[in-house]
Amino acid sequence: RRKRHLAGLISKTRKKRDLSQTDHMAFSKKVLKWRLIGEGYSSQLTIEDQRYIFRLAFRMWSEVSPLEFVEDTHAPLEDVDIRLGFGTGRHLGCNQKFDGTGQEFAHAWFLGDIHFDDDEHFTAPNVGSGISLLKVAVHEIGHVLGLPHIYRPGSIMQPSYLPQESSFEMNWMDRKAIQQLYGACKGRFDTVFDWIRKEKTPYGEVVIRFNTYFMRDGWYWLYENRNNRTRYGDPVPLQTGWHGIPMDGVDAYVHVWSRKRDAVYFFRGTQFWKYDSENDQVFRQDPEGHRYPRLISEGFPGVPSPIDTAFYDRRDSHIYFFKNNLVSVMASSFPKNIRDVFPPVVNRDHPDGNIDAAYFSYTHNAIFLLKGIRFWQVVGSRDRWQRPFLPRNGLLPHKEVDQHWFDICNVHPTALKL
Amino acid sequence: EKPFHNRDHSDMQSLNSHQAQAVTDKYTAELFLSRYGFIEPVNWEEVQLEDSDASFSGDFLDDLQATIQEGISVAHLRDNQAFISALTEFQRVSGLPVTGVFDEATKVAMNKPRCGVPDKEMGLTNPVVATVPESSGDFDFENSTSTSNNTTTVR
Repeated sequence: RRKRHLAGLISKTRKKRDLSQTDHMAFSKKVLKWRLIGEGYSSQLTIEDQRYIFRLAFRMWSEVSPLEFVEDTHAPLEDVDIRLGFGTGRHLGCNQKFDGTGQEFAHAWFLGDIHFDDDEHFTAPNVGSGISLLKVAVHEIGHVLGLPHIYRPGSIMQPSYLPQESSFEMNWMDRKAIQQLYGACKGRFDTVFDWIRKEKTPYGEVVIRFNTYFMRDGWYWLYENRNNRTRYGDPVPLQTGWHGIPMDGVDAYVHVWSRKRDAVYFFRGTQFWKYDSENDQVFRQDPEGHRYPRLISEGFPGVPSPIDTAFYDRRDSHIYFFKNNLVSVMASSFPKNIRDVFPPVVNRDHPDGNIDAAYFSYTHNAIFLLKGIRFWQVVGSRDRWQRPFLPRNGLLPHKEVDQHWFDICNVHPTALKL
Repeated sequence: EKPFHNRDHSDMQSLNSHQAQAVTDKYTAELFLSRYGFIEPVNWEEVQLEDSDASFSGDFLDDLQATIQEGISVAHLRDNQAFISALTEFQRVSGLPVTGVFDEATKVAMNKPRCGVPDKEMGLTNPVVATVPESSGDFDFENSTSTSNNTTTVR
């Protein structure tokens, strides 16, 4: 009778789980609710500290996977996917008794419960002594999501606790392990660009540096090309780093950079803004006396708006505006069909318009057109030198965005600000 | 209140807490190896919830667990090879010298704070050592002028 009852309990909760496409056990939905249960608070940290640490722990998984997590303190407990609690010895209806101070510090179940041994000395992040609750929470959440222990230096899924260094983050192996279960992060972007800035060295020399940014809706990521990932802690709300541009997103970013001009523009709808790099905000009025936002039709006569996207081509000093299947340049003979301006290298392998983002990358010294989850690289001079038969400005066969720029993942809106 | 004296509570002591049983000898090492699946993979998903209809008492579960573990241990004490095999597997995945002997380094490793989830579970190919390739970007980033640092960048 007991076995039948337990089997019934297990089958009820097992419906939350599903065989993923990789035939691994994993959650079948992408937005998961969690709660620190009231009867399971730790006696060592304030409740707010505990909740903050768990919010951060869930967000860290969200930053490297298509999963989103939201704290739910109101729904019936059986509707909460992941329940967390602290206990000692015999605890929280669990049959795995904790062993006291030392050794086992927590355990987790695929059904969604995480238990922490409150006999251990859990501490907040960046506190030197004790056991980092954040690190343990990230580890146990990994189990809940379906990861086993991983015996690799640096992996968050190592079974033994290692004293936390100044900071810990998901390494490449941990990211790919979770993505094997839930897939990579995919999605269209509003715009992608390399932000150029000038810095002075201690010796007074001016050096040019750039950072790569991806924007989607009201968020953005800084992409660290040399590390093949986004900056830790991203995405960030637009208004945090880009003051004055529309908070819910932009259509395009253009940096006009020539010997005579150096101007940055953001486009949204029928308007555009000029960005003041020195003061890190949009111009209300630029030195030429123009007030912003301005209508695109005023600043760029003949260009239809709203636009899909745009980019500045330093090869010919023109801004290319994309709208539907047309490309507009403030020059004669435009607008033209996109297939005429950017012909396909392989027939039928072409975005055919409605481009999401046009991006010149200084890292790759190449122009990319992004649409949906795919991108096409524009044939460059080096490509044509190696293969002269390639058409000028041809589009090479498409590739997947997430296989080129890794782990650009959304988080739940409630997790944007912890 | 749990007593403490430091401002940041870093020296907080647990009241009435008892210390976990340390792994000190071959017997406790065998219990460790059994608990975490090195002797036989553990069916971790058999969750037993305390419920009025399923009245597994805590004492019953304690006795059951101890009996199972002792039973397994007794059986395996008769078969020393199984213990050595489990021990070497633990040493191997833990990055220890694979001696097959319950030595000091192994004892220290077994007594480290660790997660209670077994390392070897039924139905899984465990443990995962290295199955995912390292970062393999398609491009050479040597000319990047990004100021982004390596993994020491702080969130």
